[in-house]
Amino acid sequence: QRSPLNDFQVLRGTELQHLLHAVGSRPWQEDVADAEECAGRCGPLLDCRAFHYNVSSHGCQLLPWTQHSPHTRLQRSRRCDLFQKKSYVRTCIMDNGVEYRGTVAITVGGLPCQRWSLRFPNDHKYTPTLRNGLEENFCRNPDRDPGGPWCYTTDPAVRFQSCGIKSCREAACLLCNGEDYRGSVDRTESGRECQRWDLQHPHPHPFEPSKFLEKNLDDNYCRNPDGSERPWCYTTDPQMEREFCDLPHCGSEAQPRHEATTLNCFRGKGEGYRGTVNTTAAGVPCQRWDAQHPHQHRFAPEKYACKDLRENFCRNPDGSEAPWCFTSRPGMRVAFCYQIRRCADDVRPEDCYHGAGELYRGSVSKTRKGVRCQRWSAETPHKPQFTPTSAPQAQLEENFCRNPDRDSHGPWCYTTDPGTPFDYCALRRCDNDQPPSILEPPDQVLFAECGKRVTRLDPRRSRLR
Amino acid sequence: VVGGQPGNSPWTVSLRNRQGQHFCGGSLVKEQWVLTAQQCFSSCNMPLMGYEVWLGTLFQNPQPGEPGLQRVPVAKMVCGPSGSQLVLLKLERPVTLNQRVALICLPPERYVVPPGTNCEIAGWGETKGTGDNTVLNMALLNVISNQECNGKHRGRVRESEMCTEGLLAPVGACEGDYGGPLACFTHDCWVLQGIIIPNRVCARPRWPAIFTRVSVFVDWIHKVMRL
Repeated sequence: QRSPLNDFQVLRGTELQHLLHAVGSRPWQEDVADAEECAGRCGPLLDCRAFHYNVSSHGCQLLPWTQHSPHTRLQRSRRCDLFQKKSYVRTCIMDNGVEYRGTVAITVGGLPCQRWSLRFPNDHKYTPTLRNGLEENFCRNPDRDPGGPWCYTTDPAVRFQSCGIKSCREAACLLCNGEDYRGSVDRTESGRECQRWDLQHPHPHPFEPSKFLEKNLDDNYCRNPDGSERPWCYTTDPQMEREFCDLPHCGSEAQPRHEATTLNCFRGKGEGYRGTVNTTAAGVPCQRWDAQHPHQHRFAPEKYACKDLRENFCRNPDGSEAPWCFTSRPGMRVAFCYQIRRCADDVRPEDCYHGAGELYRGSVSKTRKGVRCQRWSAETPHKPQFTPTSAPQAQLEENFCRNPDRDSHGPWCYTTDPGTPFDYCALRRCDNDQPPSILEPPDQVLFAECGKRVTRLDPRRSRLR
Repeated sequence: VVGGQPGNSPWTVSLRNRQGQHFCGGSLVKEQWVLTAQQCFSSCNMPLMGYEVWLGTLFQNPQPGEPGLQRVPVAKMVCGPSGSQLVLLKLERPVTLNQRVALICLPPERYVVPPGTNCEIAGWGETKGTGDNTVLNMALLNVISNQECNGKHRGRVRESEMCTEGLLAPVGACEGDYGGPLACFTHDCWVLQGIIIPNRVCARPRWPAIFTRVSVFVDWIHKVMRL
């Protein structure tokens, strides 16, 4: 059940402009149901190399060029996705490269290729046609040479030579379990074609590319989004839901991009945690990773050499939210080890303040996460509620950390990060400064009233409790 | 919740990850704002695409189309002051308040819950075999003073934290409950006094449980929602 889209590589939110021909002159076909139908129209046409799909109007525009064609340019677009035939844009070859339509034009010996339309300096029997794609002087494989795409050379002494274009399988190797694999292999180890990640047929699945941006679930290429032992994909065979891909490991000397390992706390999702905590947050001892009892599992330590699945320590071999383990309790398969502290990821404080820092007049001007502060007199990226004129007593100068609203958590600033209006600063309370205790306050804060509440919803009266 | 029983807590929300799995609790403090624990998220600026808040249901895995279920994507996350262990989540749109979804009040700034106050926790987390994992569970707990609590926790409890007494039977929050509410009934109103944070062990008998004290961070909460 392969989709016609399997032959295409998508660039979301992108339009391909042709600097000589107005792309708009190409007709739009508005009556297509979806991108798959558009692919079904473009696929069989020899002079269709790509198409625009308008996600709002469901229109499609067939194109005889790709981003590698002369005088073309990619352009951000709100309404279009650009689908290009893989054979024209993939930089590696599948099988022996008979389908290769890329633009490499140099032989493995560094000789420029002779144009296929010329018979000089090397005469030959080929006539360029749309079908054989013998275009310009690009490397091709019209005779199914096992060595892959080749060309006649411009050197009379060397009639023809291979171009040495790598197979997609060899072009990218695996580090660790291949979570970072971003290669272009779209076949499983049994040769089945992969299902596109952005399709839910023949196999529905939770890995929607837009939800897992950092996993680059592109087109139908092999990936490892769930911490499996190596990259895999859903297959176009309805009888086989998913299957591993056959990809070479990089040499042992190529060490994986290691998260900085931590011992007494965990950073991010804890994939770099290498401490020895071996009970779950619920206090249940962990099962050893090299054991299959009471829980059978696929995380054999030897298959996850980079993940340090030693003994029964909490680990995060599959990119879960936090370090976890199989538990020694038959009724509880896995559990997080949330009791491990998170490493503080604040930057080192550069100064200190007294009280709540209302009188801090230092020049620290970055937040506790290291983001530079916005100037108090600026209006972007955040429109300030406190300005040098509206709060003269606070001396809001430059972009220095201040506390114009007597925030009990210390000096703060508007940040230059558009996504974070304000944050506290890379400051700490001075050592000799003890905050007033709230536990023995001079006057007990009595609870006058709580926030607004839709009384008819009061759970007690509604008897729903 | 260990040692609890099924119950209804209309301000308790379920945080769902990109696979749609429940991974933490939260409290609805405003129609578009949920307060939860920082422990639930890998960092303050992680991509939130695909993360949702589910409300209006008692089931951990409600069937699609269940009446009252509201699923709202998380739009933004704001980390609390250092040491607060809190995170505010801004939802993509306000939720609809009704019989099943209600706001919980915030306490006054720096309010200290008197020892002996009766409070409750709620969550869809681990019950350690003591209850039904598929529905929302709740448990009643009594507040104790930080002084008494520090007796057991050897002075480690900070003023920005509060404690409930350790009962003889194991009763308390556990994994999957983090971020959920410790709500106390005060002056005819349920008030969010504490946030469930990971303790070294869940529901350890005779061992006080530690929560983040919300009243110390109420000024931050109001400021974030205002700014």
